[in-house]
Amino acid sequence: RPSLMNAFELISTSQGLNLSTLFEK
Amino acid sequence: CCEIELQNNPRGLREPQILARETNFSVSEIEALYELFKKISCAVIDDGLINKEDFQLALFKTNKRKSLFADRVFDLFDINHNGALGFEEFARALSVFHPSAPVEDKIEFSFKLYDLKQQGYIERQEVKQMVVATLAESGMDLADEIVESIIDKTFEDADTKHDGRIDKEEWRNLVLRHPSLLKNMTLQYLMDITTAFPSFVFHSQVDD
Repeated sequence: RPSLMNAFELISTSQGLNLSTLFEK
Repeated sequence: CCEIELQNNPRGLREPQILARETNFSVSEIEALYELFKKISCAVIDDGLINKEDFQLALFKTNKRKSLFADRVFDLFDINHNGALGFEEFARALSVFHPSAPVEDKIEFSFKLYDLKQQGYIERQEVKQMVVATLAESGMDLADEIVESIIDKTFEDADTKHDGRIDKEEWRNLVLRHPSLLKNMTLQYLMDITTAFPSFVFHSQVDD
């Protein structure tokens, strides 16, 4: 239910914030 | 690709022990991180530095993508504000993402990240801008009233001083109540970096 989600929870799922991809070969 | 130049480059890895002492990395981790740095820095512009294009390519595997957050992260990493990351900047910035980094450092970094205009607080308009950017970047479409209600609920929860902005203290209280908000501030990969880049042993400057 997205309306109950915290905005920052949504923001933190952004791909641009997922730095783990830096380590992918 | 740019191995030889970097080995003789004054910007290369010097004194990994000092960097290890000042970050959350061990000496081996610093050396392995340097292998990653070399790989990323020579992807687009081979100058021994990570430019925004190199960074975006490493992050998205394409340099055709624009991302508000990739820009924001890069700008925060770029302590010297010269548009390119040297290894020290890269290592110091990633150190905050180490699983053993103090949670207070993660709170501070995430606050800076979301404080888009660097005013010392996060405005409602900035939260909306970030939500809209996240939705657009992930190809999701939500009606404006749903976006507004998500932001309303967030401010009800976070803005305990009811002044329409989230300051650092409110941010700290919010993430301590919702630790999942800091999940993207920890990279488990940094625990295994010596395994991911075992070639660091060939260039190691220290005995184990």
